[in-house]
Amino acid sequence: PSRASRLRLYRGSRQSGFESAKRIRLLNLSSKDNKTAFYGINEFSHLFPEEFKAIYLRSIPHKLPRYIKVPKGKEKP
Amino acid sequence: LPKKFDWRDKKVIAEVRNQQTCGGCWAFSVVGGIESAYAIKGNNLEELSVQQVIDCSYNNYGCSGGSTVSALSWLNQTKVKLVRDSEYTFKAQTGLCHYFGHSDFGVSITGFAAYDFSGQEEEMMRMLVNWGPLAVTVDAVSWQDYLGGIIQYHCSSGRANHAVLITGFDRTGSIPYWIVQNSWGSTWGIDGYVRVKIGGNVCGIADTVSSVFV
Repeated sequence: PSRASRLRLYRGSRQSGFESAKRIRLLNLSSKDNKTAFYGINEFSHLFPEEFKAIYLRSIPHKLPRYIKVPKGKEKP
Repeated sequence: LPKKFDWRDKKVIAEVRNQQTCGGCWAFSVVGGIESAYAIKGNNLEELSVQQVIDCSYNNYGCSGGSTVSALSWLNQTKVKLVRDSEYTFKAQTGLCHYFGHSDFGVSITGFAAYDFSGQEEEMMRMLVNWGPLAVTVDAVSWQDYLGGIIQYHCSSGRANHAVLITGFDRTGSIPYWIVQNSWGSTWGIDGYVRVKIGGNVCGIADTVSSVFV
């Protein structure tokens, strides 16, 4: 890669590192005890949230009817 | 209802898988549910082909995305037999649908149930115990940096974008939680699993809940 593209890559990774540190700090603000979820650097942290969403979060929503509890003895097979 | 229940204890849950850079979470959660339903019926726990669902479920978009309910509708309508994972291996990209002869081993579904359980997570626990593991959708944006613990905050409902499999629940501690198998490999989260608080529809976990019958 050319010097310019290497510089772009370096700047990109520095920016994503800064972004993830900021994101993790915010997420951990609610971790008051050892039961609440805790966040840190893992295999996905280097990605920008938009990249992460575009690659891994591809489930299409589907609206479903609400579950209605059937009284005991009236269940259908 | 028991205080703690996990289908893993009954040895009917397959190992955590890794979808890699394929957006096929919807297929992983559905196939995980079928594998378990088949094992709960007394059969061997078989690893079934996720790639077959990704390639052949015409009403979805393969590694570019899909819906658990559409996949289950397709499986139910076509009664297609899912073959072993070893026979139709995962390639992490959408490919051409392979067809198999009638004599080959395969598991087809007999039906499925899919409901919105929001506000009824107690009932949802009952369904998990009675029907088997539940394929659900969640908003997993905040899961990007998850390391462990019980997710209670920063996880909204109504914006589902990821599909996973609930294998159990634990209400023995001060915060009750769902035990959720993800498809991002076993190095992510708690050995590939994540804990989500029960109650309040955290991450929208109760919005789209499916169970499959074989």
